[in-house]
Order: sequence, then structure tokens, then C-alpha cells
Amino acid sequence: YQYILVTALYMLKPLVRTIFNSILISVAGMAVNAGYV
Amino acid sequence: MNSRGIWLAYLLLVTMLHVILLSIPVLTVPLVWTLTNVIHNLVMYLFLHTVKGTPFETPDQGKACLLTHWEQMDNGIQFTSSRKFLTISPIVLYILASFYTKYDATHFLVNTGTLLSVLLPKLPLFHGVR
Amino acid sequence: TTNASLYNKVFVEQFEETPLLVAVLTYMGYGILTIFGYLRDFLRHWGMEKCHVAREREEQKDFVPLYQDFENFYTRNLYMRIRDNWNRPICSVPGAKMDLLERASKDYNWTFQHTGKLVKDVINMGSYNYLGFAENTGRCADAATESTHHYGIGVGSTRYEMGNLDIHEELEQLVARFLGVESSMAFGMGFATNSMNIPALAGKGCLILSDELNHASLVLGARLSGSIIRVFKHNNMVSLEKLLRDAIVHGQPRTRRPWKKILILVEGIYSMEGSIVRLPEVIALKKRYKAFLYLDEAHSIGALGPRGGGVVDYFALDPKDVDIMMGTFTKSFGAAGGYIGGKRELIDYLRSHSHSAIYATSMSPPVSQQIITSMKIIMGEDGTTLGVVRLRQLSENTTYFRRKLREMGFIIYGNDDSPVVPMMLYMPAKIGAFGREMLKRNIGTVVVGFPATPIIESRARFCVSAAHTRDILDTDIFCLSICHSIGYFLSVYLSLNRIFS
Repeated sequence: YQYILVTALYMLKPLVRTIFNSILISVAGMAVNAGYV
Repeated sequence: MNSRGIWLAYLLLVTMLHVILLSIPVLTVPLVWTLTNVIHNLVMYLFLHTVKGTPFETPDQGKACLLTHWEQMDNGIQFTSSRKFLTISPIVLYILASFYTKYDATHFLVNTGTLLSVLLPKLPLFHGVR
Repeated sequence: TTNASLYNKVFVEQFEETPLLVAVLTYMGYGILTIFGYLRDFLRHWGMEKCHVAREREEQKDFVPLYQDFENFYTRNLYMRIRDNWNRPICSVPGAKMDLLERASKDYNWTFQHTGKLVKDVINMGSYNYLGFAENTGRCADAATESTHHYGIGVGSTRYEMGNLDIHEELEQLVARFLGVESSMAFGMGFATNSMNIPALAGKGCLILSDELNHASLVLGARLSGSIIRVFKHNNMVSLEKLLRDAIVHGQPRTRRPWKKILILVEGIYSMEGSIVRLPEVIALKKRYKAFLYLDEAHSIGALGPRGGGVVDYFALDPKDVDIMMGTFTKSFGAAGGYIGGKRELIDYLRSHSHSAIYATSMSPPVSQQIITSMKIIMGEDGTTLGVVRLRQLSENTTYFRRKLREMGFIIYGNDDSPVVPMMLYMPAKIGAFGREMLKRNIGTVVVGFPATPIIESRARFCVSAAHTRDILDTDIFCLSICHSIGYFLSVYLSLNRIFS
């Protein structure tokens, strides 16, 4: 609840939330990977 | 652009853009810096110098409709702190990008071109010029 | 308090700064919404998402565009998603409690359907009903009903032509007595009282000094007048004095002639900030620099002061120091319309020069009667102490409600004595969430966001009323504390004052 409120996803459709979360997770994954490398 | 924390948010956004580009495995560091600079300048040019009007209704009888965001800032007063900050930040990014690309000619040309595209519209003599 | 010697009481006003983390997260939220707004506009443009907004037909594409589509970017991409919080249909009198018509939407608030059910006894924290005269029973309602039978409901002409009734005369004399001025004039619409009379008072060669957070009607009236307008920072006397000095030293632009007149426009209570004007200082400045003062008491008349006489009564000042006393009957008298009070020659001048007197139909008699009855109750001329009781109840409710919210750690703006209580929410999604959560608990609140407020100052705005009993407020505060626990993780409700204390 906090997460979707703070990122304002609360106001977007579930599909858009999925798009946003997948982008966020992939970017975070890449950043972690790059950090590790 | 004067409200509290917006400059910090802007710097965080540019930093986040750079980190995202850095974490793409295939990109080299010089390429990442040039891409950061180019994307930053493109977005800045789009939002500050291309889009006209306001994304909401304003009670000024449509006066803002024909002005870009940069021209609407501080009611058109030049050399305010926000304007100075937004003029200096692309220059700092350009200097960083030039340094990290080891002054390679190709990168230098691309970076200089995009820097000019966001610096020229900021000059007071281009205020309201189409 | 600066210039404390001018004040007859302690002037406590707080505008706690937005925490930096919250500000950055708020910009991030707006950034995410804007990016996805552009994405959805792109999908609409290529027909991949249904477009609900009105647009020109294909054949009209070559004409000048009717809709500046960027101008309603926020409306269609941000406001639509949470607009179930606004314009809720009510089907009862907007008293301490009210009944809402329940509605549902299948397409993310583009269209609504009534479910046929009622949300009954919703606690009304949104309406301007400071003294609780929004009632359909009691003395005011009976008097209004009687005058409806006697006069009918409308007047088919303007004041200037044939529309002056004895009830209007009675109302204006009563208002003059209530304000403590020589004469007054009543108008059928509050907004028009400002926007149609300021052009009659100022014109070319005049200077209008306006507070930056003045109401749209004051802004429109100032613009219509054709005067030069300069804006000073909200309730900031240093900024106002600087503008006054510059105006007098430099005179008019280009010609450098002295200004014909300088008119200072301020409001008694600012309904979005909950702040009270620093009237003693404004009056001291106007006397020193020989300017005129136009005081808009839309919210403060009836809601402030031991006699309900507004901000002049609250600071125990002389009404004659205010050149033009304006106010409305909407917020404290359960009616509609506005008035202007002042010297007799001013009012006589307005009677012959005001747009409203010449073009607008006169005030409806039952509305006039509602105002007369409620004003007599407030003045105690009805033989009861109901007016005093309500004034005291409002003052106690205001102090109690503000103190409780502050103790809970919410960030509250404005003056401690102002019945308008803005509670800060900051992020765009919280505007929608807060309004919905409160309605789930049977409380109707008003939430306000950008661009009606600065981008990092979205808020919920509570309007306390004398009609609220202590247990209603406790219910409200109890629900707020539930919302507080919901919002606990958000940690933005914890004002720095509380953390330090």
C-alpha cells in the first residue's frame, strides 16, 4: 500500500503497474549485476 | 522550478539515469557518459524549450499557451536562481562527459552539439523568439 | 509576532516546511504519472486506448483546434483517476451530517453510474457551514418558507430597474449595523461581488496590491478593472510595505506620475491556507502610505470574533479603518450572495456604478430572509443566546480539532483560531487514497492538489462547524488516527514538531 502510494502507482491501471514494476525490477537487477561485476 | 527540493530531485533523476545506463552490460563508460549527456539534453530541450502551454488550465486567459516552460518560469524574469541552475547543470554534465570520454573527437562533437541545443534557447536574447 | 504591540492577542500561525524526502518523492510521483500520461496519450493517438475526451471530428481537423489538448493533460491523465473524490452528489442538507448518493465506475472514473444506494449520515467535514445554519428545520427555514409564500422565489429585474424590495432594504440596514459601518449593499452572488465591484472602484492609473493567494474572484475583478496589479507574498507585511514604498517613490510606469489611488486587496481567512490576515499591520501600512484597503471577509464574517463580526471584530479594530468591507453570506449564514459595506458615499456610488446593481437580478427574497434571520440570531436580536452559543461552539471545536491533529503528528497549516484546517498530504496518490479511506469510514472531506495548490503541498482541508458535536469530532479524529496508522509507514504525517517534542 505504501509503495503504490509513494510511487503514485495507486492512480494507474494494474497493467501499467505491472509494466512499471517489471522495468523497475529489471533495472535494479542490472544495477546489482553491474555493481557486482 | 523554485519549490523546495526540486533541484535535488532533478540531480537525483540525472544520477539515476546514469546508473541505469551504467548497469547495461554492453555499454562502455565513455558511451554511457555521452548517452547520459545526450538523453539529458534531449529531455531538457523537449520539456523546457519545445512543449508550449501548461498541462492544466490557468486563469491567465491563455497567455501561457504560447510560451515554453522556460519562458514561463519566474514570469519571464531573466537570471533568476532557477535559470542559472538550469543553465549551469548541462555545462557541468558536458565537462564530465568530455573528461570521461578522454576528449575523443566523435564524442566531443556529439556532446557539444547537444549542449548547444539546450544552451542557445536559454539565452535572454532568444526569449520569445520562434 | 512582529509588531506585537498592534495586536490584542497572540497571533500564532504555522506553515511547517515540506520534509525534503517527501518533496523529492512527490516530484518522483508526478514524474511517473507524467511519463505514463504521455504513454497513454501515445496509445490514444494510435487508437490502442479508447479516447473518452471530446475531440474534433476528422473533417474539422484543418480548423483552429477547439481543444488545446495539452491543457487538459493533467485532467485526463491524473485528475480522472481520482476524481471520484470530487463533486460527490449529496441528497440532504449539507449540515453536520449528510447523505451521499453512492456511485460506481467501470472505466476508471470516465463515467459514473448511480448504484441506487445512499451512504447515510456521512460526517460533513468539507462544507463551509461554520455556524451550522445549513439546516432545513428551525427558525431560519421557517422564516425563509414564509417569505417564499409572501414574495415568491425570484425577482424578475435588476436593482437598478425594478428589483428593489423592502426586504433588500431591511437586509442592507441590518448588515450595516452588524458590520458597524454607515451603509451596505447586498448582491446575489459572492463571486460577482468581487469581480463586478472592483472594476467600479479602480481603473486606469490605479495600482492594486494583491496577496499572492487571493481568491479567483479578486484576481478577476482586479484584471477587469484595468489597473496595474502587483502581487505581494502571502500575508507578508515586509513584501507589502516594499511594494507600497516602490509604488509611491516611482509612481506609474513610464510616465512616473503619482498613482490615482492604491488599493490593497486582502482576505480575512484564506480558505486554502487556513491563515488569518495580519489586519492590524495592514491597517497601519495603509494609514502610513495613504492607500485604500479592500477586505474580503468571505470566510471570516460570522466565523471569527467574539461577536462573529469577522477579522475586524477578532482583532478588536475600528471598522472605519477598513475602506471597503466585503463578505459573503454563503459560509456562515447558510445562504448565498455577498455584501459590500463602508461609507455612505461609497455605497451610493456603487449603487449607480456597480455592474451587479445594473445587470444582475436582485437577491432572491427567501435567501435574503435566511440571511436576516441568521444574522439576527448571531447578533442576539432574536431574544435567544443561540448565536453566542454557536460562536463559542465553533471556537472550541476549532481549537480542539487543531490541537488533536497536531498532537497526532499531522502537519497542519494556518492560524490556531481559523476554522479552516488544511492537513498536508503531499503526494498525488495520497489525495485519492485519503479521500476514499475517509469515506469508507463515513467521513466526507475535501482534498486538494496541484495545480490548485503548490505541487508539493497537496492537502486535505477540514472545515470545522458549530454543528459538529464533540463526539462527531472524536469520531472524526478517531478515523483520522486510523488513517494515521494506515499512513504510519508513510511517515510523512509525522511533523517535525512532534518528532522533536
